Amino acid sequence: MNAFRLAGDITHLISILVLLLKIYATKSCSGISLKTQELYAVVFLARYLDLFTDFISVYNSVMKVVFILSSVAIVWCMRRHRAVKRSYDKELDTFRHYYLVGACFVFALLVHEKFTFQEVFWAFSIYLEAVAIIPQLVLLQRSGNVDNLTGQYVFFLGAYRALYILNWIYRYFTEAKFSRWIACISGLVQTALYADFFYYYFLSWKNNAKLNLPA
Amino acid sequence: ITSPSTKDEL
Repeated sequence: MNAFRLAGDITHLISILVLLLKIYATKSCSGISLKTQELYAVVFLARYLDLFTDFISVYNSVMKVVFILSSVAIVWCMRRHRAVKRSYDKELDTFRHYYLVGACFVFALLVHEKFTFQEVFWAFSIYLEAVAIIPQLVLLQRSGNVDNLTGQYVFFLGAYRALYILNWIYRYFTEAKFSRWIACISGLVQTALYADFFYYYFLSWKNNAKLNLPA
Repeated sequence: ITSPSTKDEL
């Protein structure tokens, strides 16, 4: 465990806490893409299949359970909770995310570290996580103005993978046998997808103005 | 000990 990775995991946890805060405090999920939340639930369920087979550390197991439970809880809440689901932008959140799932799964069947059930699902979850934010970014573009908590949620979500890239660089130089090229390349694609959001987020922070993305 | 292929990252 190095500082970059710990900072990345904490930033990831913060993004989830900010989203939970927004939904429970405002009893609203306006501006949040249900499709992105569903994709994240699939990402964690597909990636943490080794939860009961490979014990790495208490920290590792606890964080896996937290990520799985929180992502499923958010999807459940946006689908079932009466007040919350009324505020869901159903007509704006129309990205066909099933195509993303299919494409990532086919790609994982082609490109993986080992052709085993667990490794293929791990690669699938890495690819899917890289593109899971797309429905959310499309929704933000369509809804124009972004409320503070939603903006902070997306910002922390993007920042966590950027910190992981620093972690992979650090591990590459400090560990002889470290090669995580699938995660590294996907992580770069994932962070690049946030580039324009980060740009407008920085501008809004610098000018102390409301964050609004050009349509 | 964890084999190198074990995913130790979240």
